[in-house]
Amino acid sequence: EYIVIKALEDGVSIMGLTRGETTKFHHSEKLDRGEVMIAQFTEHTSAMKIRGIAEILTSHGRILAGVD
Amino acid sequence: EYIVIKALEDGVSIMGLTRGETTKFHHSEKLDRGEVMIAQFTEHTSAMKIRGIAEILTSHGRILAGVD
Amino acid sequence: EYIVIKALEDGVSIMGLTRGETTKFHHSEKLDRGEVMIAQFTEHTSAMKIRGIAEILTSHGRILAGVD
Amino acid sequence: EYIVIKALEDGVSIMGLTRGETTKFHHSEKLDRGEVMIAQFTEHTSAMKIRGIAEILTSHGRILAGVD
Amino acid sequence: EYIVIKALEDGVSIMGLTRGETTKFHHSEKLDRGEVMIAQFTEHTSAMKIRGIAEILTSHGRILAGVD
Amino acid sequence: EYIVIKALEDGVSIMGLTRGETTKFHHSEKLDRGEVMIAQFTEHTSAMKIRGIAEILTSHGRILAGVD
Amino acid sequence: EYIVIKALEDGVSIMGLTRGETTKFHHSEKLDRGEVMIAQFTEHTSAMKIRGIAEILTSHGRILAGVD
Amino acid sequence: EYIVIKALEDGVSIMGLTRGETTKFHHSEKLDRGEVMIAQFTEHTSAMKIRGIAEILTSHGRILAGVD
Amino acid sequence: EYIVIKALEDGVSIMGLTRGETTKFHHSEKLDRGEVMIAQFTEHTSAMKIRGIAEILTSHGRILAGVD
Amino acid sequence: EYIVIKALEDGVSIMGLTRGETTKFHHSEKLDRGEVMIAQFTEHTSAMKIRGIAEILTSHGRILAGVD
Amino acid sequence: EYIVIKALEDGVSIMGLTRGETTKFHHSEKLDRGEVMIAQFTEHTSAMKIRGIAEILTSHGRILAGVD
Ligand SMILES: N[C@@H](Cc1c[nH]c2ccccc12)C(=O)O
Ligand SMILES: N[C@@H](Cc1c[nH]c2ccccc12)C(=O)O
Ligand SMILES: N[C@@H](Cc1c[nH]c2ccccc12)C(=O)O
Ligand SMILES: N[C@@H](Cc1c[nH]c2ccccc12)C(=O)O
Ligand SMILES: N[C@@H](Cc1c[nH]c2ccccc12)C(=O)O
Ligand SMILES: N[C@@H](Cc1c[nH]c2ccccc12)C(=O)O
Ligand SMILES: N[C@@H](Cc1c[nH]c2ccccc12)C(=O)O
Ligand SMILES: N[C@@H](Cc1c[nH]c2ccccc12)C(=O)O
Ligand SMILES: N[C@@H](Cc1c[nH]c2ccccc12)C(=O)O
Ligand SMILES: N[C@@H](Cc1c[nH]c2ccccc12)C(=O)O
Ligand SMILES: N[C@@H](Cc1c[nH]c2ccccc12)C(=O)O
Repeated sequence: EYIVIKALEDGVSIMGLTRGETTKFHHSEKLDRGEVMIAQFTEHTSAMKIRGIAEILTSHGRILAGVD
Repeated sequence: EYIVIKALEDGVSIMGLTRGETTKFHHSEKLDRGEVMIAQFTEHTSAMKIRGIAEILTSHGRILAGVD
Repeated sequence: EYIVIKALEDGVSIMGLTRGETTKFHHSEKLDRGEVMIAQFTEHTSAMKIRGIAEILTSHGRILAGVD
Repeated sequence: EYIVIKALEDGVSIMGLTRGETTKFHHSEKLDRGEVMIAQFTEHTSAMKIRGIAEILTSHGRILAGVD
Repeated sequence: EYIVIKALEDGVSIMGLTRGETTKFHHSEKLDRGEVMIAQFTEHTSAMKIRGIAEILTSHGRILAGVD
Repeated sequence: EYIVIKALEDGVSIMGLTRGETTKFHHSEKLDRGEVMIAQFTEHTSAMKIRGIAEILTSHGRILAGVD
Repeated sequence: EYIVIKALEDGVSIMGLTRGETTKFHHSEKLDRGEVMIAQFTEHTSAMKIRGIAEILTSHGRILAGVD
Repeated sequence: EYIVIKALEDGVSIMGLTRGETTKFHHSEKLDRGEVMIAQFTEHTSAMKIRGIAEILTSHGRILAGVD
Repeated sequence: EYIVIKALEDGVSIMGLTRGETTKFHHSEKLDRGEVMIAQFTEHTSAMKIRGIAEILTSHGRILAGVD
Repeated sequence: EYIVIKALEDGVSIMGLTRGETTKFHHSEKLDRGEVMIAQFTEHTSAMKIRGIAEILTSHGRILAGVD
Repeated sequence: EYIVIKALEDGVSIMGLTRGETTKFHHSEKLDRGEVMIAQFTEHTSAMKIRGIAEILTSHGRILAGVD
């Protein structure tokens, strides 16, 4: 399972949240406008959080972050 | 299995409920308007609760929290 | 496998029924109007019961609890 | 695998039949009008029986109990 | 794998046939008009036989027992 | 895997053929008009033979035995 | 995996070919007109051959043996 | 996985090629016009070759051998 | 997984490339016009190369070799 | 699981991010205009980042990097 | 999982990139115009790169290398 994130502005961040009893950020990847990240859920990442204007493709459909 | 939550207002919270005999909140993630969280069910999370106005994508379809 | 429950009134309850030889409630989660719960079947929960007015999404379709 | 049962009248009962060599009722859950039960097949339940007027959603489609 | 049987008359019976070298009835469940049974194939049941007027939902489609 | 057989006349028989090096009938179930049998392939049954006028539902579609 | 064969004339034969290094017939089942056989691939049968006029349903579609 | 071959002329041959380091024919089955063979891939057969005019059904579609 | 190759001219060759650290041809099967080969990927074959005019059916669709 | 990347300009880079507790680039593949890379998620690669103008095909659909 | 590559000009190369911590080319297969290669992902190949004008079929769709 992975998701696809395309930054529509500079400074979009994709934060990986730790798997396990505690939930904290283990990594935050910065994307500039136009850059695309494709990120899996993993042994260390059981949730992700996206800040900034971005297009996101998931198995449940497409969603835009940062805009209404 | 994961779900996608997009906050449509500030202060949306996504609470993870513990897996096992007892059911309590182990984590509550706050989202500001426009932020998107993608959260899996895990060894520690067997239910989630969403408070505030948010768009939610699941394998059973799309649903809006916080509005009729 | 999980189901999605959106409370359409205050005081909707989602009861988890125990897996195993005996069937009793191990947890009852209260939802206020607009709140959404996403709950898996688990090692401890093999049935759920929903009381109150709520929209429910399952793999077999959508159903409204509490109204005809 | 689970099924979804919505009571359309008071006093609908969902009976769980035992898995194994003998077949008998191990539990009968009573639903009032509007209540919804979502029940899995389990290690202890290999058949279910529904009495009363109810809407039932299964992977083979929707069926109404208690009415023609 | 399960099938869904809705009795359209009183006295519909659902017979479970034994799995294994010999084939005989290990249980016969009687349904009254309107009652619904949902029955799995199991370690002890590898075939079923339905007598009486009933609607049957299976993964291969819907069929009516007891009428042409 | 199972198939569904509905007898359209009395005396329809469903024969189970043995799995293994030799192929012979280990059981023949008689159905009267309107009766429905739902039979799995099993450790002991790797082929079935149907005699008489019957409607058969399989994963490859519906077929009528006993008529052109 | 199984296939469905309906004889459209008397004397249709379904031959099972042996699995393994050598290929020979281990069984030939004769069908009379209207009879239906449903046969799995098994530990002993890795190919089948059908002679005579028959309708055959497979996961790749329907085909008629014995006619152009 | 299996394929379906219907001979449209006499003398159609279906050759099984050996699995393993070397590739050679281990069996060639002759079909007369109208005969149908249904052949699996097996521990001993990892490729097949068809000579003569025949209709072939596979999971990737239908193809005619022996004609343009 | 297998692919289907139909030669549309004489002398079409289907080459099997070795699985493992090194990549070389372990077998080349010659097809004459009209002949059809159905070839799996195997422990020894992790790639194939087709020379000459041929129709190829794969799980990603149909493609013609040897012509534009 | 793999994704397909086609460079629409020279100098497109596909960066592989390490699987595990830390997230850093382990490889960056440069593509010139027209070149196509098809890259799997692996034991060492749990996320990818694409810079430059490129067409990307994923199981969630098609997306263009580097352009609005 | 495999992909299908058809060379639309001479000299198309399909490069296999090594699986593991380091990423380098372990093999480059040259295709002449019209030749088709069908290549799996393997224990040794976790990414591929295609240079030259070619049609590529993947599970995410069809794409042309070497042309806009
Ligand atoms: N540490 C949590 C992270 C998490 C996953 N899904 C969640 C949903 C809500 C809150 C936290 C989470 C876990 O692995 O379970
Ligand atoms: N602790 C519970 C949480 C839960 C999951 N699904 C539920 C449904 C209803 C009530 C509680 C739950 C469990 O793991 O089973
Ligand atoms: N304790 C029961 C709960 C249950 C699941 N499905 C049911 C259907 C009917 C009645 C009870 C149940 C069990 O695990 O099997
Ligand atoms: N005890 C039976 C219950 C049952 C399941 N499916 C059935 C069908 C018919 C009759 C009984 C049953 C069993 O586990 O097998
Ligand atoms: N005892 C038989 C019951 C059975 C299943 N499918 C059948 C088909 C035909 C006749 C009998 C059967 C078995 O387990 O195999
Ligand atoms: N005894 C045979 C029965 C059989 C299954 N499929 C067949 C096809 C043809 C002839 C016989 C069979 C076997 O298990 O393999
Ligand atoms: N004995 C052969 C039978 C067979 C299966 N598929 C075939 C295709 C062609 C020729 C023979 C066969 C085997 O098990 O492999
Ligand atoms: N002996 C070869 C047969 C084979 C299968 N697929 C092929 C493709 C091309 C050439 C040979 C083959 C193998 O098992 O791998
Ligand atoms: N020996 C290589 C063959 C191969 C498979 N896919 C490839 C793609 C490109 C180059 C070579 C290959 C391997 O097993 O991995
Ligand atoms: N090292 C991280 C890489 C990663 C995967 N998905 C992510 C999402 C967000 C941030 C980092 C990641 C991991 O394996 O889990
Ligand atoms: N050696 C790398 C090759 C690779 C696969 N996917 C990639 C994506 C980006 C960069 C390199 C790669 C690995 O096995 O993981």
